[in-house]
Amino acid sequence: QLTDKLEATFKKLRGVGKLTEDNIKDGIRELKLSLLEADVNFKVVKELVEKVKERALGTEVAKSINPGQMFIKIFHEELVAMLGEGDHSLNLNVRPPAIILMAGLQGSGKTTTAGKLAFLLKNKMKKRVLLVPADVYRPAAIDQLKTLAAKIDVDVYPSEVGMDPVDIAVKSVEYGKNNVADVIIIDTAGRLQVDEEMMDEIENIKKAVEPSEILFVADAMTGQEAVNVAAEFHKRLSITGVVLTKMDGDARGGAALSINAATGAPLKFVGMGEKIDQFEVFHPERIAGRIVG
Amino acid sequence: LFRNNVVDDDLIEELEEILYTADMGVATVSWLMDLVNKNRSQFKSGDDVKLFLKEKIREVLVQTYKPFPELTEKPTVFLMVGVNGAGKTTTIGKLAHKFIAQGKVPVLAAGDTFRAAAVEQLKVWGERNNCTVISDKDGADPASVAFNAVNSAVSKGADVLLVDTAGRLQNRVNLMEELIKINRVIGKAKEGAPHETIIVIDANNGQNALTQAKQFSEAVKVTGIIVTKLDGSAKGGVLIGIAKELGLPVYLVGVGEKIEDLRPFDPNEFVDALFE
Ligand SMILES: Nc1nc2c(ncn2[C@@H]2O[C@H](COP(=O)(O)OP(=O)(O)OP(=O)(O)O)[C@@H](O)[C@H]2O)c(=O)[nH]1
Ligand SMILES: Nc1nc2c(ncn2[C@@H]2O[C@H](COP(=O)(O)OP(=O)(O)OP(=O)(O)O)[C@@H](O)[C@H]2O)c(=O)[nH]1
Ligand SMILES: [Mg+2]
Ligand SMILES: [Mg+2]
Repeated sequence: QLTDKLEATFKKLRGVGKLTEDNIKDGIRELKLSLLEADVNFKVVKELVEKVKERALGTEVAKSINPGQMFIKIFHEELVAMLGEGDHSLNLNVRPPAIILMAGLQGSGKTTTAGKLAFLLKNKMKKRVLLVPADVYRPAAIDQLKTLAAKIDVDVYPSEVGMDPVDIAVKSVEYGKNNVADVIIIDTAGRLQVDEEMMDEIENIKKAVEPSEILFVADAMTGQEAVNVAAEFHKRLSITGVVLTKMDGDARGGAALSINAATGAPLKFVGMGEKIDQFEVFHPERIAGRIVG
Repeated sequence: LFRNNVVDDDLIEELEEILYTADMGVATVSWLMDLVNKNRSQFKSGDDVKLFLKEKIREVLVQTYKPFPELTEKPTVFLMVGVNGAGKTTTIGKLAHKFIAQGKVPVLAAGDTFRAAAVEQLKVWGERNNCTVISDKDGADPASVAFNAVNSAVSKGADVLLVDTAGRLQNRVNLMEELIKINRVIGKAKEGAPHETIIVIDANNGQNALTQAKQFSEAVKVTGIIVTKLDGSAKGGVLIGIAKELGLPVYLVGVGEKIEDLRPFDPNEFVDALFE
């Protein structure tokens, strides 16, 4: 538990007067190790710890305050500031149909999240939703989204294997307009950020339909590469929001910080299970608390 | 703080960046940097230190190395387990292809009766391989699918049975209980089965992969690992910690989404890639 470790480390700072480079050295090290154990990217850890150090140095330690708790408080504030920045609501403020594009690595949870988002929009916001299967590669990917759509009684574009994903996207917007859809959610195939062809494909989908929301879907257990993956997706697509999935697991979720540092995109939703209603709006304090451990 | 002319702060920083960004984790990096410190007088250059580190990592992987198992039973039963989205179903498709290329007859069991279109997905892999897929309707008890599949494979005279399971997170107690039941029921259908229980691990995972390996091993007798998505930019350094703590061999690596994208695990290639 980082809080306990820091409290123990800082016990000797009681009544020390001021936090100095020397007397917080051990606390800084504990913080660094804890963030690395939480899978926060190495460079992101360095930058964050540097920020915390700057704020902490020279801080007066009132006799009554536990310096460890104050140090933790500064750190927690920095985390919440990082994660809390930006508009966390979904951008549907466009002339309908608003288009949401799902993007991310293989297996991150895009298709399941598309279903969850449709369910949320239909039930909570009374929106008419069209789900669009644009993954023509993965076996039964189209079936998967069609099954989810049927389950929640939401319209689904009749994609077939062999169609071109950019073409599907364009035609689905026409279809959506004809069927008075408020929101169109386009599910795409998982892809590696280093796969030029596939990154071109998703960039072409974006250019063709101009989504108002481009959601980067990331697995909460993602490790160090979260920075590079997110940065490339962001460079190609200018992502507008992040969804962190599988948060019902026990991963600390440091990837959330890495992705935030790499893209500045607000974390909008959190996947909390396999079921269609296990989907939550993001709470910065909860994520921060979990990363801290 | 250790120091000599070669092992200075800059080198330590450089090495830590390489090791951490490869997803090796705090315990593995600490272990390696301690070794560097103990041996600091022997290093003449930064490259010396890197070679030393490569050797230490290689030793761990060579020690736990085991080639992909031979088929010793008829059918040899493989239970495929792992967290959601790791690549289990796709890997089964690739394994079937591998066995067929060796002249063996595989049967696949659609043990994920929960997720949307999971059975359909495995059936496509069955068609691609032209091999039998044993399945039941959605929502059926996965243990009964596994049980039926073992009996089917036996009566067909199949060489190998690959049992697919639903993805599950290791901290979800009821799902781990379900897995324990599937494992037990397979044993009821054929004594000694499953002969291999393979955990499929996504190379993009950070330290949670170690927790996965530990907790899945506590629930069932995990015999080996297949790591997927090594065609991406992730290095899979967490495998070192898994090797050290659990002694589990990495049998194969997934390097893509096509049927032939499965290769034997090579400790030397893996170590070289960590430092690229
Ligand atoms: N426990 C849990 N599982 C999830 C969550 N979100 C998705 N999953 C599961 O993760 C697995 C992968 O989900 P998919 O929706 O198929 O992922 P994907 O990104 O569409 O995969 P590709 O299309 O192959 O790239 C499935 O087993 C889902 O049920 C979540 O929040 N919690
Ligand atoms: N690039 C790459 N993608 C892979 C590899 N192995 C699997 N995938 C992809 O990862 C995604 C998830 O694969 P699945 O086989 O559905 O994973 P799973 O473990 O069966 O998922 P669940 O059953 O939902 O838990 C698919 O898009 C696969 O094509 C690999 O080695 N490389
Ligand atoms: Mg999908
Ligand atoms: Mg599967």
